[in-house]
Amino acid sequence: GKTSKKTYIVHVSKSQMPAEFVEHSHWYDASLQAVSDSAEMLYTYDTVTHGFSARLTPAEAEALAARAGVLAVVPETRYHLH
Amino acid sequence: TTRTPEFLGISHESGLFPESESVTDVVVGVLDTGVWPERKSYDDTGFGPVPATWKGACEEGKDFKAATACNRKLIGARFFCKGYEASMGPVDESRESRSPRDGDGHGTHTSSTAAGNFVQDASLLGYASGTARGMATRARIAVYKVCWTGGCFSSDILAALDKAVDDGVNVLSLSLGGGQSDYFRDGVAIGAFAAMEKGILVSCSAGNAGPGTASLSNVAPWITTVGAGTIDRDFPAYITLGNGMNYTGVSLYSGKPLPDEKLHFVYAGNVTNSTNGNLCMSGTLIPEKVAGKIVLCDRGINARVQKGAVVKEAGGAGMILSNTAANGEELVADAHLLPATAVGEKTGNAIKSYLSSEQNPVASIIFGGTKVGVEPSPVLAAFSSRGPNAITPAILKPDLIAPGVNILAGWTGAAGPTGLAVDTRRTEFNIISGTSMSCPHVSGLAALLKGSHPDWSPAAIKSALMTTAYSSYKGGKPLLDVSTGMAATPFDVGSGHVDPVQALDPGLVYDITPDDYIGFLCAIGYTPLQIGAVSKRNASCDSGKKYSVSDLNYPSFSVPFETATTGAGGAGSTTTIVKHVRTLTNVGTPGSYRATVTAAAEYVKVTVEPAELSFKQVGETLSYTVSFTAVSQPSGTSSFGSLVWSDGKHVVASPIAFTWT
Repeated sequence: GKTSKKTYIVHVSKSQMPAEFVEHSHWYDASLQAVSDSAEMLYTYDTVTHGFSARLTPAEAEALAARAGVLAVVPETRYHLH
Repeated sequence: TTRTPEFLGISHESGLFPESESVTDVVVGVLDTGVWPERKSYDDTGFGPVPATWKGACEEGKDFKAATACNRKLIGARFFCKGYEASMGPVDESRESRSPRDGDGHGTHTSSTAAGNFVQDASLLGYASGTARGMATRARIAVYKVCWTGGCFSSDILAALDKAVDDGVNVLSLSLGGGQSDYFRDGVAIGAFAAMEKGILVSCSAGNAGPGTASLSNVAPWITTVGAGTIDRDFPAYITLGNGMNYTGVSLYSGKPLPDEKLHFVYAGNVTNSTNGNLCMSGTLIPEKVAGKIVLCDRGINARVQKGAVVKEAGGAGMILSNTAANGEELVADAHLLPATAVGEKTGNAIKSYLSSEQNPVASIIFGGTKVGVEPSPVLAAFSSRGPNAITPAILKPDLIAPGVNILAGWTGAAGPTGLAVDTRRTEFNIISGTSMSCPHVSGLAALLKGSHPDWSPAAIKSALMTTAYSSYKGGKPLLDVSTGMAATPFDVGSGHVDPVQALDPGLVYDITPDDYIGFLCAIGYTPLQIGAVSKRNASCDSGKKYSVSDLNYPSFSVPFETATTGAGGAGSTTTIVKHVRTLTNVGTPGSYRATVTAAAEYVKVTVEPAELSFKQVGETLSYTVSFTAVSQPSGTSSFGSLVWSDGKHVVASPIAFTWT
């Protein structure tokens, strides 16, 4: 549904962080709060990718994807053992 | 594992592959279901201090204390469940540990396969007995638990990869997959890219979706994609029917044998009220018609070992499990709870024919223990996922195969060898099958190469493993595919079966830099945003430059041709020429290499220019152009060939796959 939340991985361009932020985590928090009152962040990523994962509605994910510095907002995938 | 070191030629007895002490500086990171640290495979006797560069940790949980769990062998253990819990609810701690502890067994199996220490007198209930060991016994292990009873979630996998790379692993082993998706949507591909940039080789399982075509997972070119083959070991079980006919299956049953006299024998499909009763699903067998009898069940839908439990619960005395067309003649052994054996499709059909023609059918099963020296071996497993590569057809995948059928390795103390709740047995080792088992073989072998050649890039190590792999038996006949009984193709086995002794000294390697992979992403048409998501780079492709996947210095060749759509003659009327440029780096002694090409079909011609390369020093690079000329063929046609460079001592082989779409 439109209001049900699922996990998204948000990839950002670290170099596009606005000047008013000192810490990337603050930028991530602000980006998340800008699209959602209730979204919760699961992880921040800083080595293999730049960005974070969070629980979002599809509309929130879409709004996040449109923000400056966001490269991609990808729904979580479930993997299985081989 | 027992037997695979001998099968691969790296047993210490052979003296061919002594492990250098530098391997103790190599850390293999395993993303899986965690670890059962009390297993002897993680004994750290003889290990020196943890490498100074190591930044990992041993995270604690209720049942996982760093002081006792981690040591100089198992140097890291972390768990990641935020993504899992966000989707599935809190981890049910009555069923699984919210810690790095492995309640499943899979993770203990894979990590001990990659780098477990020596364990004498290992076996599963007496089967496959011997000294068990991982591929890189002197390497260190770090485990990252990302898989839980409900699956493995990409947010957790990315977090684990983030930590593993930070911690300082040198090789990453992932025996999991998530189907087929673009690289910028695939957490494993993204994590593996950054790992590769840091010099970490990432080995992933190809998947168990074979023998269907285009069924691969983990196909990014910076990943080493591993399919599965058999070894020269079997666990035979002998069936005798009332008509005197004898058949052979496989089994790991260890318990009270069946009585000497033959027992009544029924087909599950005839002792059920269910339309799919032949599959021996839970609750589908009629106990009065099963009690004391041997039951023939068909493979499919539910787990093989569960079928045995269903027959046992219904009062059956034994089970014969028949493959169907989906599995052909592939025999996977299981530690069933009752006397049971698996048989191939042909044998199953013959037995069904007896069952339907005989009014009072009877049968017996005798268990034959462990048999080694089975030939031919290796044979490609039917379940091993196959090419072509659905994401990037111009990159040949899988890259190679390794042992993945009936592999003995360490197991959890929380579950029996079948993994069923009703299985109360506990064993230090288990024998299981899958590309999950072949992947850590390659991860461990990569750790050995890394220890021997610390300066080699991940691409160079992968190239060494691929170009020295073998695609034919000693007599020259091509490796077989058990699903067809016919020769396996490069879409099935990639470059072939890993040969670590040869990989130690490959002569030449095809090296690839991270920048080369950016060019590859440009070639497949990724936007700057997509490239940024994969690579973290603000990379934009040069609009004035022509990028091509064939520019990637890959150690194998995949050449997709487009079928001619015009011309009165249709297929066969148009000739296409495709050129690939490759660069070889000398990692051996100076020498002159000559190229030899073969192509299976007469409508394909392969030429190499120059046909001879003379290397004067180590590290020297020389390039060549290979031209593939083909007459147009009907869509769906495929053909194969090979390109081999040799100086008389080294053989640097690349498979070639041609397709027409």
